[in-house]
Amino acid sequence: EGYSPTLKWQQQQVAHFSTVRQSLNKHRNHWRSQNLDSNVAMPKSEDEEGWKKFCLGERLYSEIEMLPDNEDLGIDYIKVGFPPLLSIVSRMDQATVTSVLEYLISWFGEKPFTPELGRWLYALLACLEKPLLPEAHSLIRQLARRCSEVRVLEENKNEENISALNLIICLVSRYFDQYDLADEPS
Amino acid sequence: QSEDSDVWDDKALIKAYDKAVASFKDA
Repeated sequence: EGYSPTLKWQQQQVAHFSTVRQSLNKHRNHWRSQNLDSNVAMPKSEDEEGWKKFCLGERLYSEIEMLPDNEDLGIDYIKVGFPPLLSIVSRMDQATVTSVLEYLISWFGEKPFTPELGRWLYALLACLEKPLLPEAHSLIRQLARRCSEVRVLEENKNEENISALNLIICLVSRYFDQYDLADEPS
Repeated sequence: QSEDSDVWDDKALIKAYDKAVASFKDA
């Protein structure tokens, strides 16, 4: 109560997400052919630890406190994780998208939700082709359930987290046709 | 909308996510 989104908001997100996926398909070939920066080393599909570090950063992965970076040196993506840039996600085939989704959902099963995780989950969902393979179907249902569990436990009403969790639940349930997991209209 | 533009930059998915998350506050 008080956390779930309106039906109108959910419908807007589904429409927006559909447009985003169309644009992604339109621009995929362009971004796939762009050179990656020299510091971007994408792990192999089966390298679970490598992908967790790649997406979330060594700082979060290792749960160690590090001193703030010197701003003059710019962002160290090895430490903070690489964001889901088009030049990166456009290179991922469906098997890799599904594998990385699995790794990050597994991570989320034990760790708190973070904006970095939210961005990657959204990007991977945008890359996930329909009709879903049975494995992907099960994975995204697991993801929506975990989002619901975490949302219930949000005590400080961190608006950004609630919003992000609502977004993921909405896309899984209403874009990927898992309507039994959808938030009821409020 | 930016998603329809030919200038869909490298951070387009991140921007789309941030926009969607921010929209909940305004709903």
